[in-house]
Amino acid sequence: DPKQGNIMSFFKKK
Amino acid sequence: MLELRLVQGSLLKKVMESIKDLVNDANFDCSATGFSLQAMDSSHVALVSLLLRSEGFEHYRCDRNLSMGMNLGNMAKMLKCAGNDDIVTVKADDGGDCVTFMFESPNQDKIADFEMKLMDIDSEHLGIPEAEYEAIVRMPSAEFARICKDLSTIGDTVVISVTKEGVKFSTRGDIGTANIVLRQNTSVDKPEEATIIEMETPVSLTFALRYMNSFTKATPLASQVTVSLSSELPVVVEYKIAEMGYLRFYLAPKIEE
Repeated sequence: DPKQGNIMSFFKKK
Repeated sequence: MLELRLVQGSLLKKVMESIKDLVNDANFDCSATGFSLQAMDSSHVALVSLLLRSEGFEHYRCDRNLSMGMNLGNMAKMLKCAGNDDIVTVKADDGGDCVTFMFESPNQDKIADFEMKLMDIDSEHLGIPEAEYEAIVRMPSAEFARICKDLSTIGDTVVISVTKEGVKFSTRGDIGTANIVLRQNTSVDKPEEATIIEMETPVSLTFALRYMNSFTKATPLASQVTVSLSSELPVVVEYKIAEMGYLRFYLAPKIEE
């Protein structure tokens, strides 16, 4: 099954 | 000193009902631009971004930038006590430890104020880069909600694929499979019933239906929803808030290992 991605790996911390 | 008077107080009620189950605690940021919020769900899979521009308020006073930490469940409880036609005013003092929600009935014969304690929230603000999306689907928000609800009775994930044929929502589960295809439809009498597909490149992404269903709690905010997709990027599900701003949900895709 595909694995759930994490939003923080797409958007960087400010 | 902060004082925000919103004639259409029901908008704030609807916003809270849309996000309270996804995010527990969040900082509301107030600046000259408007009243905004950015918050992730506890498992860091989805991100909510809300903007209510200052111009949309009947009265907007924000002497200095203020960040107010609130428990969204408690805030929703308080706003639920406002009538649907009530004018809602949000008030806070600089450096204070509480926020006041004032509800006025349209003919001013009932005025209520609810004071809620603020909390310190250590939240991480993420930079969301401007992206050119490979496909943007605009469709009736109720139709999108219906599709997410129907598919979640069959499976846990939805594959959203956009091709020049249209947009396809697919799922599979123990009992079988389901595919729903929507074609572009601009010939309807009412613009809110249109489905418009802008596609640069065909794209196909997999998402958890549990989150999609949670986003659709925002359906009462807007007759149309915009779903923006790019491979390797979170999907953006956007509900415009009439003449004021938006409520956007970002959801990280499921990725093949």
